[in-house]
Amino acid sequence: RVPRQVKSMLTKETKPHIQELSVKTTIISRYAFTAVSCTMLNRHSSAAEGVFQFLIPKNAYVSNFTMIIGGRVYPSEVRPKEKKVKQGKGDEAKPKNKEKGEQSEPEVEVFRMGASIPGRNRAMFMLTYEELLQRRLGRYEHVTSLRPLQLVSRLSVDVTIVDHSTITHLEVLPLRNGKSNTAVASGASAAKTPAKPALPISTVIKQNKTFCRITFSPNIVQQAKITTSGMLGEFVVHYDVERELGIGDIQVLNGHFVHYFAPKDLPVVPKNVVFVIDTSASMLGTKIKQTKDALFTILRDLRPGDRFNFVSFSNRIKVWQPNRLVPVTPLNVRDAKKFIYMLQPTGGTDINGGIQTGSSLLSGYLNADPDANHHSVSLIIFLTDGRPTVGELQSPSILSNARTAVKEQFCVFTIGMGNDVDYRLLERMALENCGMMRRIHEDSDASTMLKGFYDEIGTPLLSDIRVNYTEDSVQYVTQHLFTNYFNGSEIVIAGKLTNQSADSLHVQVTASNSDKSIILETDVALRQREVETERHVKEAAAGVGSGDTGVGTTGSVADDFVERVWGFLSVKEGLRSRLKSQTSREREGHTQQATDLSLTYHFLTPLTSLVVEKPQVLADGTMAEDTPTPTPVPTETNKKAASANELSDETEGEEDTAQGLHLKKDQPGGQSSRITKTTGKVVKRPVQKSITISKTSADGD
Amino acid sequence: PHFVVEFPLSKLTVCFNINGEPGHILRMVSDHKHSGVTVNGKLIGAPAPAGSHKQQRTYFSTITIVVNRPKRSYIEVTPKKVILDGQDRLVLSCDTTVSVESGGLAVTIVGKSTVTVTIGGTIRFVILVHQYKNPAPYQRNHLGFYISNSKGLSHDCHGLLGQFLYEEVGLAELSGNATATGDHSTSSRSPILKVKGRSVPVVQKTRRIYSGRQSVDCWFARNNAAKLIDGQYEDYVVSHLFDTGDWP
Repeated sequence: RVPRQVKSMLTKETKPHIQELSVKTTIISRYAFTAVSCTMLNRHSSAAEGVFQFLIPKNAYVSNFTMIIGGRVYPSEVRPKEKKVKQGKGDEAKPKNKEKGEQSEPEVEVFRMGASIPGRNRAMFMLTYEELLQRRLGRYEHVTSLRPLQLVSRLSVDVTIVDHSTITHLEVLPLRNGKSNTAVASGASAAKTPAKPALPISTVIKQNKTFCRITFSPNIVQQAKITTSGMLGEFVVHYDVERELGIGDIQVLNGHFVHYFAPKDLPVVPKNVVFVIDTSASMLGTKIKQTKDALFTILRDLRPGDRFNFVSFSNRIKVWQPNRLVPVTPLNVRDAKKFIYMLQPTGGTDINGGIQTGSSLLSGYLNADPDANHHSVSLIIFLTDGRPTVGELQSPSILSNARTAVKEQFCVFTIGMGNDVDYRLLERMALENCGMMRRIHEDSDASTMLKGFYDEIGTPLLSDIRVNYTEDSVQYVTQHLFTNYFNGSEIVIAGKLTNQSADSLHVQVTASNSDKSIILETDVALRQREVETERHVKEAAAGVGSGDTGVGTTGSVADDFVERVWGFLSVKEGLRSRLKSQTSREREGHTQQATDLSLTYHFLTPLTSLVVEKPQVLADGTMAEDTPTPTPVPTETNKKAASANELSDETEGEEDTAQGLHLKKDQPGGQSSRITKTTGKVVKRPVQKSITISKTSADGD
Repeated sequence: PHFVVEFPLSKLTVCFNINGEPGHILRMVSDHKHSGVTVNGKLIGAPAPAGSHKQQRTYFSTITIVVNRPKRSYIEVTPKKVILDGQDRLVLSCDTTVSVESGGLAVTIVGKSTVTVTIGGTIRFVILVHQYKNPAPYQRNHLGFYISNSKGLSHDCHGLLGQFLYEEVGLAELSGNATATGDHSTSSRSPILKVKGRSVPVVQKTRRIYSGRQSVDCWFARNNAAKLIDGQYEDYVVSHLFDTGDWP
């Protein structure tokens, strides 16, 4: 029974009501296809603005978006983004502010589309996006944001995981920002432990060895018990799969391959680590407290073979143990704790000074005895909450100085805390020095996040990893040289097969670990792999195919999932290279390449825009006869992308500021059986008549 | 895929197989310079049926038609959908019956059955959609490509099918009573097909077309249509689905 309060709330609602919101995700071997379908009803006789809003993960690319309003189909198109003329000096201040705003974004992006819905009519919004789930801390995380901003009559989330390997761990977390049950399943027995029916939110897990399906479909009353605002939170699924000891898992499909490499049971490589910590005045309060908490915890986790040191920077640079890295002994750890405890925020931010001091400590140690450190991993962990205000202030100079100081001897991992950080600087610094960058948002638990980041990189297992495939058998292979492989992570490489008739592909992985160089190699039977890959694509299609009423998540796109993984990785790589490029020519080349790939795979990236035709609704609430020309989708992501374009070269095109949702190709032009009209084309039911077909043909078996 | 070519003037039908590799894109019709039409087909692979010693099978997974006039349009057909890229993009499901007309171009889909593309009223291609409900391991959803009307294609048309549209062929060196409809089992010598001044040994076979609804007796040219087609079949492999390059 729907409580009176809920009924009353729905009656009072003036904006179009969301009748159905369906989110279907199919994860085939870490590659997630998500299709969102949202049906809105305008109960009133006059036209009303329906706003479809959905949060997508930052790492994902939108691949399609389509609307059906008043029986007409409005598909979208991914186009290259038009270059804008640089703004005059008077406008140059604006991007900085925008940039600042962008940097405070969460790990999701808002896709928003508003459209007029004719009176007493429905609108259907369909959105698809794709992402390659990254393995972090020994698991993959898939997040579905459920913030429809109102109670929804039929709400469903459907996550299907199909993997080539056995699913070893599966966990559905409570809704983030909401109260929900947690259903935990592990191994094949999970099917016997469904969520408790008495719990307010229904989560059902069906699982076998390599397949699992999780459905979450709270009814309107259950939603109201969590929140009446429609801000349910994030539905999070964690899982992991069995990993091989050898070269890893290679999947082959339609002339492409993807290689997942995450060996287990390897000894830990000792590390040399220098923590470079911002102690400027802005760190005062919670930030420094949480940073100290995290560092205390990290100190406990250092291993006996590790060596470490601390640098703090503000106006002044302080080094805990001058000119050396010290081994992890109880005495050293105790002294380090004292140093951390005594850190007092004051003054400005000398980023250049901090990096230079940290680098000289580390390179001094490495150069003193190169042989002794041959089998260790060296890194700087750099944390700041602000922009450079003291010493060198120009980002290009800071980056150039960092490159010169690092000399490719070690990697720099950067962490930014809060809204006032030059994240582009940190990202470039990390990218140029084989590291990674992480953001800690203003209101986040910095202690946990900092420790979490350290956990990701704190256990190096291999260094100098080189993955080779049979010469002349592959081409367009994505990054295959890696400085480090950390426990709990995964290396993913994809490429095209040049010789598809070859029976096997020779794969060789060379790397160094704690005391030796290792070579892993094997011949992969291509045909067999292809059959296996096809089989589990079919399983995925079968798993979501039955009763699938929304936008299909698998279908033909999934049939080419290996190629799409390659496309996805290649676009990411192109954008990274673009960010790292030193000359405008180099940058143009990467831009062109990444744009072409984005268009080929219909990815909405910082280099492309999504254009969709919008319906015209007359004042009386009916649809206009003529449809306007397509216009760019006014999504948050596109707005950000547009603003990114207005930035100077230095700040333009940040990879993760303008993600693309991707509209799936299976679009519903044919879903409407009535007469419809789109720009320049008339879509109608055909008159069925017999057509003479000649015998001249090419057909299958 | 199996190719069938009808020579109405010669009252002969010739057939051949192209055992391409999965991922290959074959040039079927190439008349870019004159009528502005190009048709390519992408192959997908499937293993040979269990117990047989045959090669893996290949099917058409995608057929693309590039039309250059009056407006440039790209049509991409898969067993699931048809994508029309012209001034704007339209994606139609192959499961639904629908017709789209724009300028001189018409695309008609009969749900789960055929996609007919008509260009300027004088060129018509019919694409059969083969969808399996319970496919065997060696079966894949695929497409069949049929030329329904070729009047608008020029005499310079090329491609695996296009090169034969205005050709005549003849049979020679038939031994015994073997003819196109006769018993060839007693013959020890292969009949020879004369085409474009070349001699191609052929044997008689029967092919099922139109989703198996019709059988056609044809003269079969072996070895990926060696000598029958200009050059070798590899010469018809193009770099991408929308390649419109002409025959050299």
